Amino acid sequence: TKDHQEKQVYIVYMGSLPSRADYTPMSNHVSILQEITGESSIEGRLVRSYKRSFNGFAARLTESERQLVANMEGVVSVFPNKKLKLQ
Amino acid sequence: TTASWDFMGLKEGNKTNRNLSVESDTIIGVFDGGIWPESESFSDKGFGPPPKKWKGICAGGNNFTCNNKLIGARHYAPGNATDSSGHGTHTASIAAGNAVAKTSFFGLGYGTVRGAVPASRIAAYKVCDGECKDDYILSAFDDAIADGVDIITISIGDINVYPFEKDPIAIGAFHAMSKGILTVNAAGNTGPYTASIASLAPWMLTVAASTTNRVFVNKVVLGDGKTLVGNSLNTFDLKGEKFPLVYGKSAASSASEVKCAEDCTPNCLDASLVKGNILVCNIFLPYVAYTTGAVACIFKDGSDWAQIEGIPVSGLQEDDFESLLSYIKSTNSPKAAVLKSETVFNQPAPKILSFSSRGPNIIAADILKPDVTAPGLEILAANSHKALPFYDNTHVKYTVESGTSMSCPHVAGVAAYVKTFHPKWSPSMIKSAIMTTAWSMNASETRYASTEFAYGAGHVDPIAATNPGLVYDSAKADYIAFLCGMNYNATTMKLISGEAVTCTEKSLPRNLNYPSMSTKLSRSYSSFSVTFSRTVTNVGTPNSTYKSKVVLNHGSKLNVKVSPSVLSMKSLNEKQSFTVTVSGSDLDSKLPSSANLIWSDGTHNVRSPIVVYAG
Repeated sequence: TKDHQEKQVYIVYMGSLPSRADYTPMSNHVSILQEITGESSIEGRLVRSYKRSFNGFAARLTESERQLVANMEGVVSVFPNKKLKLQ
Repeated sequence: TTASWDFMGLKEGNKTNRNLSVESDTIIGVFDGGIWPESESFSDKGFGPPPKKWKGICAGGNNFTCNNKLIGARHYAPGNATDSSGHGTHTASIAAGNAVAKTSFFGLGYGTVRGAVPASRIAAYKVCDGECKDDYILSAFDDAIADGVDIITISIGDINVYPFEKDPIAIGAFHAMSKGILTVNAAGNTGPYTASIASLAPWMLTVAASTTNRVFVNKVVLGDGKTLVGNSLNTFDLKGEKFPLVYGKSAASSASEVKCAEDCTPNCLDASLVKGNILVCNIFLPYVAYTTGAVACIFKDGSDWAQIEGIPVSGLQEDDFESLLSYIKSTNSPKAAVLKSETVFNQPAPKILSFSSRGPNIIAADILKPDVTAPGLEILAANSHKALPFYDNTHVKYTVESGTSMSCPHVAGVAAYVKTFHPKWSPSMIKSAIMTTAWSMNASETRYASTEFAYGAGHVDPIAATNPGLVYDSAKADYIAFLCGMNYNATTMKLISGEAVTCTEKSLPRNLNYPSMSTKLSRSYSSFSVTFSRTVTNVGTPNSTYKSKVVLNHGSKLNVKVSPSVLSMKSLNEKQSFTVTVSGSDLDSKLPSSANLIWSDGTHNVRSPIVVYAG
C-alpha cells in the first residue's frame, strides 16, 4: 500500500454516524483530507468512505498527515490498512 | 456437513423442527472470498422473491448473477464477487446452503450436504482475494448492516492482536450489534499456542474448531500383510496394487544429502530412484513427491487433520511410521499398497483441534475466548468451479476443508436457526443461548492451552440453543460500560456509540453480563476472592424456579458461592440478578482453575463456565 511519496493507506475510524440531519459523511471526509493535506484536490487520496452504518474513511496519508488526523476532533483511531487471512 | 449437522442433532429435512416462513426471511451475510452462484447449494428452486426487509443489491461485477437464494453480492477486492479459492462458497454453504443429496468428494463423506438454515437467503460480500484488507472488511460491514442482513459470518482473522478501536472486525461487529446483528467470527488457526486467539471482542461470537465422530482414514498394506492406518484424505484408488517402497534417505542424490533426503527436502532426492515407487518421508512436502514422479507418498504425520493432496498419500502416526521403517529394513524388496480413504464414524468426539487458536484474551483479560466450539475437521461442503483441488484440470462441486473457517459458519448457521424461533432476540441473547446450552467438554490434554481456553463454553448444540430457559442479555449500553471499565474515555465512547456517555461509575470488565465468567488475577495470590455480577432474563416458562448448582472441574480448588442460590421467575422476560463469589488459595499458576455454574428448573440447564487464572 505504499507509493512513491511514502504514503500509506490508513483507516480513519470516526465511530457512529452523527444523527444531525445536515451531516454528510463524504463531504466531511473530503474536508478533513483537504485540511490535513493542505491540498484542494484530494484525487487519489480517498480510498473509501464509510457512511451507511458508521463513520470513517480510508485514505492515502503520509506519517505526518496520519498524526494530524489522529489528533482531530471526531476521530477515534487511525490505523494502517492491514491484511488479514481466511482461516 | 454430510455428517456435522447429524453429529450435533440437527437432522435432515422434517426430522428437525423449523419455522420455515421466518427462515425464508432470514439473511446470512457471508464475508469471505466471494461465492460460486452456480452451485446447487445456492440454487433458488422453490424460493420466492427476497424478503421485504432486504435493502441490498446484486453488485457482484461482470458476469455475476444473483437469484432468489443468493439475493445479494458486493465485491471490494478488484474483479468480481466470483469465488476463486472455493473458501467463500464452502463457508456460505455450511451456514445456509441448500440440502443437496447424494454428494461426496470422490465417494468420501457421501450424504446430503446442507446448511443449518437451508431455506434462508445469502448475501455474499467479497472481502478477500488472497488477502483480506481492513478497508474491504469495513466496507462490507458498512454495507451489510445497512443492507439488512440478520447474521454475519466472517471466517477471517489476523495473527496479531489489536485494540478494539484498531481491529476492523471488532469495529464492524460493534456497529452490527448496535443494529441487532450478531457477528460470528473464526477463532483462528494459530493454536495450540497460549494466547494465540485474536478474535477478542465480547460483542462477537468467537468459534473454535473441533472434531466430529466422523473421520477419514486410509490403510497401508505392507508386503508382509501387515496393515497400518493413516488419517489422510486419499481420494486415489490404486486398486490395492503394491509398489516398491523407497525411504527418502535411500534415494539421496548424493552421500552428503542423506540427512536431508530422509526428510525428502527438495533437491536432496535422486528422482530416478523414486519414480514409480512409493516415497517414504519423515516430512511430507507434496512438491517433492510430485516432481520426483512418486506413485504415492507415506509420511510421518503428527497432526490431527489432513488436507487434500494431488497424489495418493498416507500420513502415519509415529508408532505406525516406525513399524513401516522396521519393515523396510527387514526385507530386500519392501512393497506396500496405499488404499483409498474410508469413512469411519466411531471416533470419540468432540475433541478440540490442535490448530484452533487458544485463549486467554490478551486485550480483555476477563472475557473468556473462544466462546464455543463447532465442527472444523474435514467438512464436506460446496466448492467453486474455479477452485481446483489438485491444481490440475479436475473440477469438483463439493470439497473437503478444515479450519476454524469451517466451524465459524456452523455457529453462524445455528445463530440464524435460533433467530428463526426468536426473531426479536438481541445478538447477546442468541449468543447466550448458544453458549449456555453447549455440550460440556473436558480438557483432552493437561496443558494450559487445552482447557476452556481451547473450547470456551463447550460444543454448540443447535436444538438446545432454541430453548435455553434463561439468557444473559447485554445491550449496547452494557458494552459501553464495559469499555469504560477498560479505561476508554467518555469522549471516545461518545464517538463510538453516537450517544453522550458518562464513564463515572466504572464497571469492572468481569461484570459485563457475559454468559461465561472469567477473571485474571494480577498475580498468584496465596488467597483471593472475586465477585461476578450477572442478570438473567427468563425466556423459558413463566412460572419457574431455578436452583443453582456448581460443579468443580477436575483438580479445581475453587470455592464458589452463588447469591441468591434460587431464582423464582413469575413471568416471561423477567430479569433477576445474582452474584457469584469465587475464592481460593494457592492456585496453580500454570493452569486455569475452573468450575461450571448451572441454573436448572428441572427442564432447562443453563451452564456457564467459571475460569480463574493467574499469570
